[in-house]
Amino acid sequence: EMNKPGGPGPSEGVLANFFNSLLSKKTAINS
Amino acid sequence: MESNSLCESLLKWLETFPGREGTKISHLTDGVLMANVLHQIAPEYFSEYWLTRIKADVGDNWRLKVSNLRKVQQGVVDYYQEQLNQSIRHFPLPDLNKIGEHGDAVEMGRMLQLLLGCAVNCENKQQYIEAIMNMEERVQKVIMEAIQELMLREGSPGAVGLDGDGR
Repeated sequence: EMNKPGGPGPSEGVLANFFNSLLSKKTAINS
Repeated sequence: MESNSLCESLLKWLETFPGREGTKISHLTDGVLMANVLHQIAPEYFSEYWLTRIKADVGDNWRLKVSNLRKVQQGVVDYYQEQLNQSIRHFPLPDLNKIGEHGDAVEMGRMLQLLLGCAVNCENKQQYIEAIMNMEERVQKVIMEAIQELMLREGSPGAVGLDGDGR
Protein backbone atom coordinates (compact mmCIF):
# COMPACT_ATOMS: atom_id res chain seq x y z
CA GLU A 1 0.00 0.00 0.00
CA MET A 2 1.65 3.18 -1.14
CA ASN A 3 0.44 6.69 -0.57
CA LYS A 4 -0.22 8.78 -3.63
CA PRO A 5 1.94 11.88 -3.35
CA GLY A 6 0.01 15.04 -2.76
CA GLY A 7 -3.34 13.43 -2.11
CA PRO A 8 -5.16 11.40 0.47
CA GLY A 9 -4.00 7.82 0.31
CA PRO A 10 -5.07 4.54 1.85
CA SER A 11 -2.94 5.25 4.90
CA GLU A 12 -5.28 8.08 5.90
CA GLY A 13 -7.67 5.65 7.57
CA VAL A 14 -4.79 3.77 9.18
CA LEU A 15 -3.43 7.00 10.63
CA ALA A 16 -6.83 8.05 11.95
CA ASN A 17 -7.33 4.60 13.49
CA PHE A 18 -3.95 4.67 15.12
CA PHE A 19 -4.26 8.12 16.65
CA ASN A 20 -7.86 7.52 17.72
CA SER A 21 -6.70 4.33 19.43
CA LEU A 22 -4.04 6.33 21.22
CA LEU A 23 -6.65 8.86 22.29
CA SER A 24 -8.97 6.22 23.66
CA LYS A 25 -6.21 4.31 25.43
CA LYS A 26 -6.51 4.77 29.15
CA THR A 27 -3.69 6.92 30.45
CA ALA A 28 -1.73 5.01 33.05
CA ILE A 29 -0.09 7.78 35.00
CA ASN A 30 1.28 6.95 38.41
CA SER A 31 0.43 9.60 40.94
CA MET B 1 12.41 4.76 9.27
CA GLU B 2 14.81 7.24 7.73
CA SER B 3 16.31 9.16 10.58
CA ASN B 4 16.64 12.46 8.74
CA SER B 5 12.96 12.21 7.95
CA LEU B 6 12.35 11.42 11.63
CA CYS B 7 14.21 14.50 12.82
CA GLU B 8 12.64 16.73 10.20
CA SER B 9 9.14 15.52 11.06
CA LEU B 10 9.65 15.81 14.80
CA LEU B 11 10.99 19.34 14.40
CA LYS B 12 7.70 20.11 12.64
CA TRP B 13 5.86 18.46 15.52
CA LEU B 14 7.80 20.59 18.00
CA GLU B 15 6.60 23.66 16.12
CA THR B 16 3.03 22.81 17.17
CA PHE B 17 3.97 23.88 20.70
CA PRO B 18 3.21 27.53 21.41
CA GLY B 19 6.24 29.73 20.87
CA ARG B 20 8.29 26.96 19.24
CA GLU B 21 7.80 28.03 15.64
CA GLY B 22 10.94 27.96 13.54
CA THR B 23 12.76 25.58 15.87
CA LYS B 24 15.97 24.21 14.37
CA ILE B 25 18.39 21.55 15.56
CA SER B 26 20.84 24.24 16.63
CA HIS B 27 18.22 25.57 19.07
CA LEU B 28 17.98 22.20 20.76
CA THR B 29 21.55 21.05 21.28
CA ASP B 30 21.89 22.54 24.77
CA GLY B 31 18.84 20.71 26.08
CA VAL B 32 17.21 23.88 27.48
CA LEU B 33 14.35 24.07 25.00
CA MET B 34 13.66 20.34 25.30
CA ALA B 35 13.56 20.67 29.08
CA ASN B 36 11.03 23.48 28.76
CA VAL B 37 8.91 21.39 26.40
CA LEU B 38 8.93 18.55 28.93
CA HIS B 39 7.87 21.01 31.63
CA GLN B 40 5.01 22.02 29.36
CA ILE B 41 4.04 18.38 28.72
CA ALA B 42 4.16 17.13 32.31
CA PRO B 43 4.73 20.00 34.76
CA GLU B 44 3.88 17.79 37.72
CA TYR B 45 6.92 15.62 36.93
CA PHE B 46 9.27 17.96 35.06
CA SER B 47 8.77 20.61 37.71
CA GLU B 48 10.15 24.12 38.11
CA TYR B 49 12.67 22.62 40.52
CA TRP B 50 13.72 20.03 37.91
CA LEU B 51 14.13 22.84 35.38
CA THR B 52 16.57 24.65 37.68
CA ARG B 53 18.98 21.74 37.21
CA ILE B 54 19.27 22.57 33.51
CA LYS B 55 21.91 25.26 32.96
CA ALA B 56 20.93 28.09 30.65
CA ASP B 57 23.46 30.09 28.66
CA VAL B 58 25.94 27.28 28.17
CA GLY B 59 27.12 28.92 24.97
CA ASP B 60 29.31 26.73 22.77
CA ASN B 61 30.59 24.61 25.64
CA TRP B 62 29.66 21.16 24.38
CA ARG B 63 30.46 19.50 27.69
CA LEU B 64 27.85 21.64 29.43
CA LYS B 65 25.43 20.96 26.61
CA VAL B 66 25.92 17.23 27.02
CA SER B 67 25.52 17.56 30.77
CA ASN B 68 22.15 19.22 30.23
CA LEU B 69 21.16 16.64 27.61
CA ARG B 70 22.05 13.86 30.03
CA LYS B 71 19.71 15.32 32.66
CA VAL B 72 16.94 15.65 30.09
CA GLN B 73 17.41 12.10 28.85
CA GLN B 74 17.53 10.68 32.36
CA GLY B 75 14.40 12.61 33.27
CA VAL B 76 12.59 11.16 30.27
CA VAL B 77 13.73 7.60 30.98
CA ASP B 78 12.59 7.97 34.60
CA TYR B 79 9.26 9.41 33.44
CA TYR B 80 8.55 6.37 31.27
CA GLN B 81 9.48 4.04 34.09
CA GLU B 82 8.00 5.83 37.09
CA GLN B 83 4.98 7.61 35.63
CA LEU B 84 3.98 5.56 32.61
CA ASN B 85 5.08 2.11 33.80
CA GLN B 86 6.46 1.63 30.33
CA SER B 87 9.74 -0.05 29.55
CA ILE B 88 11.86 1.52 26.84
CA ARG B 89 14.80 -0.81 27.36
CA HIS B 90 14.51 -1.89 23.74
CA PHE B 91 14.93 1.67 22.51
CA PRO B 92 18.48 2.70 21.62
CA LEU B 93 19.09 5.88 23.57
CA PRO B 94 20.59 8.71 21.53
CA ASP B 95 24.30 9.46 21.59
CA LEU B 96 24.29 12.72 23.52
CA ASN B 97 27.87 13.58 22.62
CA LYS B 98 26.95 13.59 18.94
CA ILE B 99 24.05 15.93 19.68
CA GLY B 100 25.97 18.32 21.93
CA GLU B 101 29.13 18.40 19.86
CA HIS B 102 27.86 18.12 16.29
CA GLY B 103 24.08 18.66 16.37
CA ASP B 104 23.70 15.22 14.78
CA ALA B 105 20.28 14.96 13.13
CA VAL B 106 19.98 11.20 13.50
CA GLU B 107 20.60 11.29 17.24
CA MET B 108 18.46 14.40 17.66
CA GLY B 109 15.62 12.57 15.95
CA ARG B 110 15.83 9.82 18.53
CA MET B 111 15.92 12.34 21.36
CA LEU B 112 12.81 14.06 20.04
CA GLN B 113 11.21 10.63 19.64
CA LEU B 114 11.54 10.18 23.40
CA LEU B 115 9.82 13.54 23.99
CA LEU B 116 7.07 12.58 21.56
CA GLY B 117 6.36 9.43 23.59
CA CYS B 118 5.99 11.54 26.74
CA ALA B 119 3.53 13.89 25.01
CA VAL B 120 1.23 11.18 23.61
CA ASN B 121 1.09 9.34 26.93
CA CYS B 122 0.85 12.21 29.41
CA GLU B 123 -2.30 13.36 31.21
CA ASN B 124 -2.92 16.04 28.58
CA LYS B 125 -2.19 13.73 25.68
CA GLN B 126 -5.42 14.64 23.90
CA GLN B 127 -4.21 18.08 22.92
CA TYR B 128 -0.91 16.71 21.64
CA ILE B 129 -2.47 13.84 19.70
CA GLU B 130 -5.06 16.15 18.14
CA ALA B 131 -2.30 18.54 17.09
CA ILE B 132 -0.52 15.64 15.38
CA MET B 133 -3.74 14.63 13.62
CA ASN B 134 -3.89 18.10 12.11
CA MET B 135 -0.44 17.79 10.58
CA GLU B 136 0.19 16.72 7.01
CA GLU B 137 -0.24 13.02 6.32
CA ARG B 138 3.41 12.41 5.47
CA VAL B 139 4.49 13.78 8.86
CA GLN B 140 1.73 11.89 10.68
CA LYS B 141 3.01 8.65 9.20
CA VAL B 142 6.55 9.24 10.44
CA ILE B 143 5.20 10.19 13.87
CA MET B 144 3.01 7.09 13.99
CA GLU B 145 6.00 4.87 13.22
CA ALA B 146 8.07 6.70 15.83
CA ILE B 147 5.41 6.08 18.49
CA GLN B 148 5.07 2.45 17.46
CA GLU B 149 8.80 1.93 17.78
CA LEU B 150 8.61 3.21 21.34
CA MET B 151 5.49 1.27 22.31
CA LEU B 152 5.34 -1.99 20.42
CA ARG B 153 8.15 -3.91 21.98
CA GLU B 154 8.42 -6.28 24.91
CA GLY B 155 4.67 -6.83 24.95
CA SER B 156 3.95 -3.45 26.44
CA PRO B 157 0.42 -3.76 27.89
CA GLY B 158 -0.56 -0.36 26.59
CA ALA B 159 0.70 -0.90 23.07
CA VAL B 160 -1.46 0.27 20.22
CA GLY B 161 -1.09 -1.50 16.89
CA LEU B 162 -0.94 -0.05 13.40
CA ASP B 163 -4.64 -0.59 12.90
CA GLY B 164 -5.66 -0.86 16.52
CA ASP B 165 -5.76 -4.64 16.49
CA GLY B 166 -3.66 -4.91 19.62
CA ARG B 167 -0.68 -6.60 17.98
